[in-house]
Amino acid sequence: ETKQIKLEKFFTKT
Amino acid sequence: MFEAKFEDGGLFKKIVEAIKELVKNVNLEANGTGISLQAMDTSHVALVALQLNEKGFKKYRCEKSLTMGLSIENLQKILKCSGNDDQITLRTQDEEPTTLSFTFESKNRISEFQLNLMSLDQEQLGVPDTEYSSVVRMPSNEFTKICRELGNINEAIGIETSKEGIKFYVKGDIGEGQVSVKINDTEKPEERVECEVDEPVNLSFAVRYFNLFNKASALSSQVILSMSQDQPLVIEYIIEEMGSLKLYLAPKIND
Repeated sequence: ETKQIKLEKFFTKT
Repeated sequence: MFEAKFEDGGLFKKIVEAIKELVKNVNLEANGTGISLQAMDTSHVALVALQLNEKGFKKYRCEKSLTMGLSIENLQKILKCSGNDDQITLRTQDEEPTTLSFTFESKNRISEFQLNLMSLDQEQLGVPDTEYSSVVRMPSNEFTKICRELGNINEAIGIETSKEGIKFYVKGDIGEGQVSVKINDTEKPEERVECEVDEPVNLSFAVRYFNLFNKASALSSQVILSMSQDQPLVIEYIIEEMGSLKLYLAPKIND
């Protein structure tokens, strides 16, 4: 089963 | 004082059409270099990034950087009052604008509208400049078709790249399927398929985001997919002479 990752895991909040 | 005139107003309408299913309220940033927009969808899985360079406008002035918070839905209602061949001008006088003015001009008609703006304290994400290990350029209508067809079989779509080309595949309850698009160097640029694969990737995504975003195919006959293993993919539509519309989509990773 695959899990959807969120963008915050890759991009930092400015 | 901010003023930006689209020679081809239909282009602006297509851009809004392409992002309206993904983002609700956005901050439109204007400064001396042009207009930009960056917004995530509600689930924080997809990020839309628009960049329009001032050189691409028929007229462009922006004395001081501006942030204009607007509802895409309300923007659409205003744009629906314009014709696809109209020239569209965005304008605001104030430094802290509360409304954004629109002028729609055609041969025999000129219309003026004002859209009320909203203050959105949206967090911006820093998208790092990434060297992608696989970059595929292909016809946008073909990418749209593959996503729509395979999306009927499963909600997750796999993308595998190699030197030979790009493979899209699905494994669903009803069965499975795969579509391999081979590279070609046809002289017709809009039909070309090019793959720069330093490192092959094998990624999985929720295909519904592709289907929502693929309305942007109206902007460009080609689409550029940039990928690295276990990183968000970027779908880029180059907007001729103006800039680009990008969708960043976070991958689904095996549990």
